[in-house]
Amino acid sequence: MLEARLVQGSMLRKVVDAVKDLVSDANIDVSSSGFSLQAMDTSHVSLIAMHLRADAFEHFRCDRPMSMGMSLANLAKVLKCAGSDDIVTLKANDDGDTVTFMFESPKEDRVSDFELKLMDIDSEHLGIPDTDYCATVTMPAGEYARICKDLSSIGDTVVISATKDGVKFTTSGDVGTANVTVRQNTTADKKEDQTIIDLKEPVALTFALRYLTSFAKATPLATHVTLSMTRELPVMVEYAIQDMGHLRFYLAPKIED
Amino acid sequence: PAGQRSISSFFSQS
Repeated sequence: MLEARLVQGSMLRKVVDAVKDLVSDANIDVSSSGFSLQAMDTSHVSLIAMHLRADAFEHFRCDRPMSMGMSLANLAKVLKCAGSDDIVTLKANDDGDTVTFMFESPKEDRVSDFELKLMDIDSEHLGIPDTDYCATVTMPAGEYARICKDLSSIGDTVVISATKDGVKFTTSGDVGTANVTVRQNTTADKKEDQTIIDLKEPVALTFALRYLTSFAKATPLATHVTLSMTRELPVMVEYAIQDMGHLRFYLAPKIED
Repeated sequence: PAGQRSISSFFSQS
């Protein structure tokens, strides 16, 4: 059986809200190491990989690994019923076809439970190799969201190029062209305003902006986002889920025909 | 024009 009690229950809602527009149905895999989710978007252009470690939970018991297939839209509906400070407990039997979410208010004066039906989902599981990235930029998550939003109003694709001068985002469309350059800034007064660029080799890749924009729905999860790029490989856009795990998006580049 | 690759072409099935 599964029992998992998460004091910061709102994290679950933030994760689901970040991915539900890319993926409609997904398996949440649970094992002694925690919760994980891997799913491709419906067009198979991007991949989501989420992991919440077992030690992130105040109480975690998983007798044997299980896959809980669910509609993320329905999961989002359930999690929306939790108060923002509620403690969330998940319970499921090994062979059951439902999972129960219990929400407890911090003052323990309100308890609710919701039973969500599970479904069988066939999903491909991809092996993601460790990669030595040419360029890694860690920037404020809000800044990344703003760049994606601003450039989306101009064009459909973006070239992200990392050089010693910084990381440049370039797009063009009927209106004209747009460039945004982000430079390293490790002297900002507030840590959340800092940008760190680790460049081993210059790299430039082209991506569909609508996916990068969709990834920015994870902005409420973290102060910073990390973009990792290497030549002719998918970009990894990573949001840390505090010290509890991570939400990673991989996006295949566009390749010149 | 640039062509969009599938993400599964980059990662092996496990």
